[in-house]
Amino acid sequence: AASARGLTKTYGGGEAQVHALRGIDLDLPRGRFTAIMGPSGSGKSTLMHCLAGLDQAGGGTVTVAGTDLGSLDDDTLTIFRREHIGFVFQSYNLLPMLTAGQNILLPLELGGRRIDDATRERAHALADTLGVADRLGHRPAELSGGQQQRVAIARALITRPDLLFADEPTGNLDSTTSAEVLDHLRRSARELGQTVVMVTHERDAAAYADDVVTMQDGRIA
Amino acid sequence: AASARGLTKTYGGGEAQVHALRGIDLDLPRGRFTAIMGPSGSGKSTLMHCLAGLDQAGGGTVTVAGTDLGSLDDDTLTIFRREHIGFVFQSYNLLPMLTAGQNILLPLELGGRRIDDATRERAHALADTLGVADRLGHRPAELSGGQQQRVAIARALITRPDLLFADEPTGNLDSTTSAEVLDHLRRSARELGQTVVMVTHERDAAAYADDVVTMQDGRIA
Ligand SMILES: Nc1ncnc2c1ncn2[C@@H]1O[C@H](COP(=O)(O)OP(=O)(O)OP(=O)(O)O)[C@@H](O)[C@H]1O
Ligand SMILES: Nc1ncnc2c1ncn2[C@@H]1O[C@H](COP(=O)(O)OP(=O)(O)OP(=O)(O)O)[C@@H](O)[C@H]1O
Ligand SMILES: [Mg+2]
Ligand SMILES: [Mg+2]
Repeated sequence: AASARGLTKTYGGGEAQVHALRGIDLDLPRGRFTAIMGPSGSGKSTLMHCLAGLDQAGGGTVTVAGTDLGSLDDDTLTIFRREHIGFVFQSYNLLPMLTAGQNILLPLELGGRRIDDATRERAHALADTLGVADRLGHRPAELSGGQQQRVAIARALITRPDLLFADEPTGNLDSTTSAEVLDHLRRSARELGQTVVMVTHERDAAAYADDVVTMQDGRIA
Repeated sequence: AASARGLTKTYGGGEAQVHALRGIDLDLPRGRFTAIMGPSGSGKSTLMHCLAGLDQAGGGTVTVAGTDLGSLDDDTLTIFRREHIGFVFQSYNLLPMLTAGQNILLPLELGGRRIDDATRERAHALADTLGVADRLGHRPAELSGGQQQRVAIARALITRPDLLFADEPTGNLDSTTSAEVLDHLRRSARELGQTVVMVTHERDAAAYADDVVTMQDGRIA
């Protein structure tokens, strides 16, 4: 589970100041699938990055799995994220010099876990569910946009995180592939008890969620 | 106008060979707005890159504005693209060290055209139509995903190209902003006589087009 209280975030200063988050109160219960919608520039990615501890809020608190993220130092926060959080970025952020398969296993390598045969099989099965098992030996530049997106999704899921944040995870997927991904996310919440939070601008995608939150100008509408 | 005859494109070799395009015949009439749909990995981006002269086909011909692209040497092709073609990339490809405004004007700078006041005003008006006029002084990293996408669209339109290729141009836009962009693209075709080709996986977006082409496994279905 995760929650935010009075969350604020401002970029820049003076006249050019952007109030990206203007006091967010939000509860994300364990085992539920929440969709976040809203206009481009309304603060959705900023909210997701603050909830996941990837960005420091300007004010307010973020609590994840009982822990106040603002109370952790950088190293502890890094370990905490690795242990509890998976994140699918809006622009994927795959490492260009690693293959798709290496990108997927990276969170486990970084966490110092041994990559045994069982783990490799699990990674392969996950890639297979997402329809990219035949592209694992290729680097991101050799993949289509939607294939890169699905590799990013697999990477976020490989650690079986308590919380999964997905920023527009079906933005480059056709309807069939989209449905498969969304179904997998819903089952992650219902069957594995993961807390799933997904930003989307597509109503069909939001329909898979248990709850829909709408943002407007840095606030929850 | 543009057309392809017997277009093929293969990546890799041996067992891992990917037949991304398997013999494409396609006509894109001047002043018409064509949507290209199809599953992730079906070859849409590859087709767009070959039609725009950004990628060399394996076989077949591409004819743009009466010119066989395969007959041009690299320098002539570069100049030809600059003169006739605008391209919105699936991953935007904005230059990170330039501001949004500088990114938009870049095609004109590269073409050696003087950037006078009238041109700056036109660039500003275009950014305003796309709702990003207030972000022009910021670098891409300081923009939301949808804002970056709209800057990429403005950059492709600034040279008033005969042919505009847009690869998933509304993938990160909410429905309102999406409608504004699609309406602008349709008017570019109908009022300015531009040949507009758009890849999309959203039926609502394809509805703005005059014609819809569907791809499947490297072929037109
Ligand atoms: N440089 C490359 N080397 C090897 N394979 C490639 C390369 N570029 C693309 N491919 C493969 O060619 C196929 C078609 O890719 P393309 O990018 O055209 O698909 P697409 O229809 O645009 O997909 P999406 O909807 O996901 O963007 C994919 O299977 C992709 O993995
Ligand atoms: N580093 C930054 N510096 C300045 N402004 C920023 C920065 N990052 C984001 N912004 C601004 O903050 C606002 C919210 O951005 P955010 O990325 O959260 O929007 P979003 O809702 O995710 O939009 P989209 O749907 O387009 O992805 C935008 O106006 C954006 O330009
Ligand atoms: Mg965003
Ligand atoms: Mg593509």
